[in-house]
Amino acid sequence: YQTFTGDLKWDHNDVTYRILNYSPDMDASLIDDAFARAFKVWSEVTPLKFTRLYDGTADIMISFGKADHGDPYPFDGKDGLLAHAYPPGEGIQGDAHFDDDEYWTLGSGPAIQTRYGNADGAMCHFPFLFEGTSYSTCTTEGRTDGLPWCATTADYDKDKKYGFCPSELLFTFDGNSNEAPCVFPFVFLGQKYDSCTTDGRNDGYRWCATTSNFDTDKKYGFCPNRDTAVIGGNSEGEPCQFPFTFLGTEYSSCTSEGRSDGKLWCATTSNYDTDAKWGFCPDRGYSLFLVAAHEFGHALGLDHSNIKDALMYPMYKYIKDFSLHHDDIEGIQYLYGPKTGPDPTPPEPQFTTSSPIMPTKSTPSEKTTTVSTTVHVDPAQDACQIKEFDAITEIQKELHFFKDGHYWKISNKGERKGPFLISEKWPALPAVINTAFEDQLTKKIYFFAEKQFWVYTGNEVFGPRKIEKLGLPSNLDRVDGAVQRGKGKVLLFNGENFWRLDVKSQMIDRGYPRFTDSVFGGVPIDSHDVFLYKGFFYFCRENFYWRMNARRQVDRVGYVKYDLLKC
Amino acid sequence: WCLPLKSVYVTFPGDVIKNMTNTQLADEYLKRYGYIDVLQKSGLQAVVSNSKALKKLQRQLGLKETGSLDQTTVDAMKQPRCGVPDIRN
Repeated sequence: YQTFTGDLKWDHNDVTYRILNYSPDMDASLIDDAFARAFKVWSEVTPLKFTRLYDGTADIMISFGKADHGDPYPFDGKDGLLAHAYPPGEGIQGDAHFDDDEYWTLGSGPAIQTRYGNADGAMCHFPFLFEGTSYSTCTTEGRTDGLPWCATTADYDKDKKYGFCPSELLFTFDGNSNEAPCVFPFVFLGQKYDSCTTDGRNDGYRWCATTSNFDTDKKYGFCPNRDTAVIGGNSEGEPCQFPFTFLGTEYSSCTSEGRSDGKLWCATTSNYDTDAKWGFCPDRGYSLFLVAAHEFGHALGLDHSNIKDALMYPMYKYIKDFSLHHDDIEGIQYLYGPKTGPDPTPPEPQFTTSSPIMPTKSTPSEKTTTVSTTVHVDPAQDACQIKEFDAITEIQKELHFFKDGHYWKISNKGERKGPFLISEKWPALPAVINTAFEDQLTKKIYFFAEKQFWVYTGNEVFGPRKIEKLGLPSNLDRVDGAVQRGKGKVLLFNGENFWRLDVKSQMIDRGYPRFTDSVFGGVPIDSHDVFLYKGFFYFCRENFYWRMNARRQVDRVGYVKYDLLKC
Repeated sequence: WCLPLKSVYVTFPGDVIKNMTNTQLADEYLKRYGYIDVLQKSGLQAVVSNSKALKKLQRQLGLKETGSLDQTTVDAMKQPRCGVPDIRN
């Protein structure tokens, strides 16, 4: 392994990152997940922890770009140079850039996550059978609205499972339109457009208006790439046109004719000889996860290795079941040391029926240490029957639902576990709590019930204390919700008002309360719970939730029961 | 079915990857990834005959250290890779 001259490394273990923009090749949630998994590769073997920021400056700023993307090292079109990153430090140091002239996938062909339909966002399954015909790409067959779709199992005729594929007719991303679909035709600089365009931009990204007139409404979004879209060339994002004529010969599939590098290409109009519009055909693409894990190695201080099987070897190689090479582990542990201490999430207690020992409530004091006991809980209690939860919050990456002394957990994979007894894990707490949040930096968990709050650090509890001690008004009866804002700030909600708590000083910042609807327009002002989950703010009332994205736009309203609790 | 392939090569508009010769490819590669100090004033041919730089590249990439621009080395240069230079000048 090699490190950079002077062993450049971060001087703290809590490293932050921020994703500045997205590639049109994959759904944003797949890209988020690929980056999160790429960081996990390194956090699993070091004391490093990675926290995602949604605004401000993070240690590692991640972005996609094409050719000259603003630093002294332009990218080079498709293939060749895939990405680069800078060693740890201020400014551009530590940042990672990905060449968006590449076709980003999970390494084995188009990674298509469906939306809507009845498959809960499952991935397309290629090939799939539909009315006896096999399809290896999304299709508009069987529809009149022209929306491409796919089956999420091998046989749509049997299973009837399907979802819609990314297309500009279904949604756009980034821009200022809240993922609204394109409107065709739209007017831009007085000209009518019937499809996405790169006109008006110099970064090569395709966009469209989400109203019929961009000149007046200024509403736009970027167009996701369809799975049949070509890559690079001079028609990025356009679908192949079959058959097409090239040098007088007709082709009804991709060809490498006319190229010395053997790459498959197609025309995006019926006649290349007259129109010269073309692009490369979708191939297996490059695994964003693998390339990101390599670049993040640079961003943490590792240089290239000459071990061919090491992650830090400079050449790309797709590996299906990836694991870090010992050369990479030795390198990163040379910089940051090995991972210390037991895994932060203690094993779950085993249920027994022999002696239902009720937990004895420890006498509340400023500082207590709790001991877990084995208790008996009725697993048949169904969370899906609960209309309104006392509190909902994310703790250690799992969404927790609290109700009357019990709680349930939803894992990242959407598995629901529980019920568990609150008193088993947090014995100092009352049965009913109003809200809770986990401080992203210290991992301490704050619980609020009525006019009191507790702070758990592992098994140790601090409290109960009066919420007045935080600087909240004495007439405040309860805290309904809490949203972590990064940099040690947490917003505490109660009806029409919210306060900003500085977790370090344990005091409410000056200038609060503020009116909830002045900042969070469009959400109910009598939410019984407010929490942050996967980067979105959730405002709950009864069994509904209003979801607000980082740009403070309500982008979804749904049922807590189905979308969050996964009933 | 044994008709010879017509090998007519076309320059595609907007194709960032130009049909380089191996020597040009090697020149650009050795400079981009730090094997040749970009401030070196030697001419193009000097690059290829600069077997030291080629040996360094072959060592870094785990190839046979021939010091010459053999086909294996050219193929390696055409592989997709990370853009961070291998050697910092």
